[in-house]
Amino acid sequence: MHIKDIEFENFKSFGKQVRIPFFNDFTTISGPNGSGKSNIVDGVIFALGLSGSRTMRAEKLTDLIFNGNGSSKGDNKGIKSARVTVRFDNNDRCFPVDYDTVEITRKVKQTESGYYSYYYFNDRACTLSEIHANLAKAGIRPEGCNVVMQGDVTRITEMTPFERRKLIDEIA
Amino acid sequence: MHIKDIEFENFKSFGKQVRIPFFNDFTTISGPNGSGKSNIVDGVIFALGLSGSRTMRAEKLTDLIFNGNGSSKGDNKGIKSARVTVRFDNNDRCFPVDYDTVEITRKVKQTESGYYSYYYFNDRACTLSEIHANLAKAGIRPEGCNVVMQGDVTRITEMTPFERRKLIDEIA
Amino acid sequence: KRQTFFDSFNNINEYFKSIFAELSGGHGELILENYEDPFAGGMTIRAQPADKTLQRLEAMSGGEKSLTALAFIFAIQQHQPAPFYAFDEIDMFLDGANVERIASRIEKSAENAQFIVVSLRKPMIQAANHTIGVAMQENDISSITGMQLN
Amino acid sequence: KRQTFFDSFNNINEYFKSIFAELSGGHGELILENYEDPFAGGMTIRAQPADKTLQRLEAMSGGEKSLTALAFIFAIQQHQPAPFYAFDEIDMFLDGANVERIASRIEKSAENAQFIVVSLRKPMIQAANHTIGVAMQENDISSITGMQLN
Ligand SMILES: Nc1ncnc2c1ncn2[C@@H]1O[C@H](COP(=O)(O)OP(=O)(O)OP(=O)(O)O)[C@@H](O)[C@H]1O
Ligand SMILES: Nc1ncnc2c1ncn2[C@@H]1O[C@H](COP(=O)(O)OP(=O)(O)OP(=O)(O)O)[C@@H](O)[C@H]1O
Ligand SMILES: [Mg+2]
Ligand SMILES: [Mg+2]
Repeated sequence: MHIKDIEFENFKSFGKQVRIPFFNDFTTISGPNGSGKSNIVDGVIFALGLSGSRTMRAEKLTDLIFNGNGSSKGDNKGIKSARVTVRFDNNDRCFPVDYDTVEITRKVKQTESGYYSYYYFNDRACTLSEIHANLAKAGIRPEGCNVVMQGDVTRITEMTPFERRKLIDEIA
Repeated sequence: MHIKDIEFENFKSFGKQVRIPFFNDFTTISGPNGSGKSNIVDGVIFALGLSGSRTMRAEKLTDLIFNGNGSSKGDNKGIKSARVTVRFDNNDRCFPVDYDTVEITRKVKQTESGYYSYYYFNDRACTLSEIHANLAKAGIRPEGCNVVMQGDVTRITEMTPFERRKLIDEIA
Repeated sequence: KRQTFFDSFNNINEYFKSIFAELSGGHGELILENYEDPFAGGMTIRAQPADKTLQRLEAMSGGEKSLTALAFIFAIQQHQPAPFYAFDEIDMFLDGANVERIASRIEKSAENAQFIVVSLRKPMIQAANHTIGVAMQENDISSITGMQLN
Repeated sequence: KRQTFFDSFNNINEYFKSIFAELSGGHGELILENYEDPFAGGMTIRAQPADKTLQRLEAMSGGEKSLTALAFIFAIQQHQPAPFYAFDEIDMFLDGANVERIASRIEKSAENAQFIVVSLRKPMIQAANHTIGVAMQENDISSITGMQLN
């Protein structure tokens, strides 16, 4: 199982719609400061609900909606929602469902009074705990060490011994 | 005024005695991981009493005493003290004393029951507040931005607005 | 519960010892504060780079801490591989030689898992199979500038 | 007290505007939460890199935050120079082009103050007047391997 592609729609600096294909090997992402590299990692954390204690550098979910030049924030035409879809190759049935591709999508929509956040598993609306349950079967945990954000690499050596032991508890 | 040289004696990884000369211009310090680069910056913070909220990666001052192979920690012959001396060129009398060179030295000495820490200004023992008073006349403040430790560069953008305003208060 | 904990802990510890030795040439080990009842205590890391005296974890240099943390992550990966890994500039404290060591470690691990690594460092980019370029366009929008096969 | 605060604040702000523009091509400014009584509020930084929409400080990228913080440090230096500056890997988030910008900014500032900069990045080392090499010897002891005139 691996990520086949990630699709962004008005998520952070990915205004409009962008699909990024991935291969099942070692891929680097490179580019100048401020070009959008970390926003791709934030997109994965957002869509799969892995944020837990990680903030994605946003105070509230609506901060994740694209607000650049093209979004004409001023009048009502401002962009009101953001979406990230992560598509997995499921040929090896790591997700115990009978599909060759599994899509996990998360949307956040801004309303007059607040915002809504929706999760979808293969186009079917579902809850965050259902997403977590599915991901756990495939070996992906919210506080897992498989996603390391920028500046966070030495976190494991700086946490308390208790927090560190808990990383093993979760795996056991 | 500038730093003419820094002398280490059993401070962190600088076992034995080492004098590092500096010029009054732009000098880089380079070398492999773990070679001792950051320990030089820690030495400046230690000697000039600039630690304030910075820890020098030590829990107690005696952690700063060299404890490598040569120190034979096991028996009593272990090295019991560390010293750092910073020598300033004072020809422009930034320090309002009539000396061409000003030396600031700090020692930490481990004893049976604890430790002692001494400051010296041109070989005369003095207190930390006397050191701070002298440094302030030369434009060096404990929480000043003129020393940035490893990993700390974005601290100014991550502190609270109050803390940030205080940086200006200190200068005014 | 205690048994399943120890099964994981012992296994991860064996991997940590060998990966830490591979990455830094020294001796590393995971140590429990309470072996009788692991849940009553925490877990520390004993990490001693090659030819050095053991120091407190906090006293290590930025590069040494990065290698220690990464050895721990790879040890967990060996024990229970996740399908993908997303690393954002994990090489920021590393000198050239250590970037190469980590890059070749990822190359090896990429045989059983997918690795997506944001990096500005040449040895890392050169070791990858593909590189995705990202750029900011005029109108504030990030775009993919291409995919290069290495 | 309020007057001396404003003298410093206004002066530093002017420097910050011009140095931020020099380093990132955009518009930067220091903003007080309470202009009537500055001590009742804090101070935020408005930093808008070239051709970009203004974002919250927290939402900026690692490299953009580094440039903003460094512009602030250099602005204070212009206002009230310290005799020396000791920077430890301030370039760790910066891409090659930005390392060069910061290196040439330090080169300029080194005319009125001493700069001691720990760095692993080539553009920074090449811009310096001298480079001090540090290495770890067999017996755990750091030593100076030499002083190179650039
Ligand atoms: N909601 C948003 N709408 C538009 N742009 C945004 C939004 N949130 C963040 N940004 C912008 O996205 C840009 C890219 O950020 P990102 O952190 O991905 O850069 P990066 O490529 O990782 O850079 P670095 O190399 O400095 O780490 C930043 O300039 C940031 O201001
Ligand atoms: N009291 C001590 N006695 C002996 N060695 C020590 C002491 N305290 C720290 N050290 C060691 O000093 C070494 C150098 O640390 P330092 O942080 O200066 O490295 P560095 O050159 O900055 O490396 P990096 O490039 O990874 O940041 C470390 O290996 C650390 O374990
Ligand atoms: Mg980034
Ligand atoms: Mg260092």
